[in-house]
Amino acid sequence: QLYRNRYDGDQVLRITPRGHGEVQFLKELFQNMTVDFWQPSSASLICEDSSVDVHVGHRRTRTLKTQLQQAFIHYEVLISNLQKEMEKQTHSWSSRKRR
Amino acid sequence: SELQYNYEVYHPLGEIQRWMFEMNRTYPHLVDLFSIGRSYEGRPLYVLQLGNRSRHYRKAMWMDCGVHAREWISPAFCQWFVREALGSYQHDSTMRRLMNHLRIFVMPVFNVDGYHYSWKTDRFWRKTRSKNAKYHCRGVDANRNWKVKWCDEGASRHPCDDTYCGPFPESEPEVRAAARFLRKNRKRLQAYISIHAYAQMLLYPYSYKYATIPNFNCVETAAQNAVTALYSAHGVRYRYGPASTTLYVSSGSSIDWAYRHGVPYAFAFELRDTGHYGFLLPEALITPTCTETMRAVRSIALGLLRKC
Repeated sequence: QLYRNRYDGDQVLRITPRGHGEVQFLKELFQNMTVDFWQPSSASLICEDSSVDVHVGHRRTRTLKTQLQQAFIHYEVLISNLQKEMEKQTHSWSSRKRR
Repeated sequence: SELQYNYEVYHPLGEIQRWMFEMNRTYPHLVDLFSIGRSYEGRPLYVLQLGNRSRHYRKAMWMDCGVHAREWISPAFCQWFVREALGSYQHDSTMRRLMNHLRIFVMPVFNVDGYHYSWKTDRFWRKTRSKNAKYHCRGVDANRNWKVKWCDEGASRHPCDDTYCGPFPESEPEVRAAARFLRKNRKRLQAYISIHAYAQMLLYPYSYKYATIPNFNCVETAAQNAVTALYSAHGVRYRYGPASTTLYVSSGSSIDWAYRHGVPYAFAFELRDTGHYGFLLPEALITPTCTETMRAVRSIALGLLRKC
């Protein structure tokens, strides 16, 4: 398995904070929840109306989504299963090896 | 051999290093391969110097890729650029003129340890692989470790953060080696380009403050020409402007360091895409991304031969 299947079920969410209140909410939320920032490169750089793309582990996706819904913060799922996305891309590698 | 090397796929570090030696062997009159130092884990930091070696040069340009390990499209572009520059020297008069009047230093993989780690262990690793004795977390953000407004706004002092600025400026051997080489060549360096992903932007100083650079008009025109050239390939729009307002404020960045050391044109590219795939940009998009970026970098390089 690629990377020992460690990304199975992980997701990448795009969150778009509107207004200072939502920015503050996200900064506090990510103080206590470990996510991998794809953009911006850290919580301190989150600003209004700018996309926040975060990779969140499969154990935390539900919690994060619930918190965002309860705070009425808009988000979308960019990548629904990171492991599958990588396997899809490395599929060509395996065929290349055969070549 | 070089002819069989596949530029439309991602390659692990070993293959890229073998490719560098092959380019050096295949184009002895146009390429010089050397190491500017060693990484934290002891790997050589290779730079390819492109240009007609029989000609004297007064101007130079530097381009680094792979500063952040997971941004795989970045080293893919540096390889693409080298192939295009060398492969078209004979039949492309513009490229020949560039290579006869300009030395182009290309560092295909800046963060060699991190890039290797992103292939072997963690596909989403960003930083270097240095170890901090006091903390369990590894790595420093190589684009927050330069000695310019070091560890101010937009960088973190916490070793576990992705934007950790390091224990001191130029603490990372990779940053120290590049800074030493750039300082030594700064009189000839007219342009510094650093290739990142993703966001589809072309950024220039300042990153660490909301202010306008003194040669704003020349740099802004060069950036506008570059994104126009990029757009002409596949109709992809890149935003451009000062990094602090176009992306976010960050301190200790390489473009601010290069600009402060007298390089008049310092740019950071954020290549495709805008997030749909993010760092997992499919190999099928390497060709369109690299062809459009090639046009932008050519535009910047050609601008160096003219007076602004």
